[in-house]
Amino acid sequence: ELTQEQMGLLQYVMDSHLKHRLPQSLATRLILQDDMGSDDNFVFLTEMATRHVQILVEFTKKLPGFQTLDHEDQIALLKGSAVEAMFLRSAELFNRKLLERHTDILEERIRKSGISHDYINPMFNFYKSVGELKMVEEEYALLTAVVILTPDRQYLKDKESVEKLQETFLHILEKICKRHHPDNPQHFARLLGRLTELRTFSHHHADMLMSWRMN
Amino acid sequence: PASNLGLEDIIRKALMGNFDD
Repeated sequence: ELTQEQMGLLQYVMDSHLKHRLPQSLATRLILQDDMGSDDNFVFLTEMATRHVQILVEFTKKLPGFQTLDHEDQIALLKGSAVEAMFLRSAELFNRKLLERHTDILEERIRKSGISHDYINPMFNFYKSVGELKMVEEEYALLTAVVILTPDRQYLKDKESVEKLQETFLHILEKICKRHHPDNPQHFARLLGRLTELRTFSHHHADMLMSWRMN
Repeated sequence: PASNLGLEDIIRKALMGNFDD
């Protein structure tokens, strides 16, 4: 059972998660738009990524405790986590029921975007492995919070405060995992395992953009 | 254009402003 305080925090995070997500209209535009030239595609996906970051910042600002952190530490956390959080949210979008019938088109469009398949294949494998976990929305929201509040980001000064904040959300996430997946005691550990996978995307992201530009 | 902004610029602007609208 969640404590009264944990229930309040979860409600707060969920409200923010549901409010600050990539608008369905934008996602549909990406998927259903007629064939675009590769330049248009580049500009469009860049705009989409920018919007992703803006929405992520709005979500993060409302995470209980975040605003009490030093301003430069806030930037260090967001800068360190934006790519990982973006891939996590993309995985949620990819696996969301509403998009199920469009995922083949989406996959084809991304595969044709000019990004090297060396980068694309692990991305889709990640989306699919996340899909197999059958995560509920609370888990996506809390895992995003855990990703953002990672205490070992570069340039972060007050690691201790961030660690405390992250632990708060990890405890709630563990309870939510047990509640929604009572037959799978490994579920919480598996979610955390996906975070390791996310880190590799973050490392490869700059290379991926460079290869895309070159193409 | 957004494509010319770096990640840190986007984050700094978003932290100061409000993109809810």
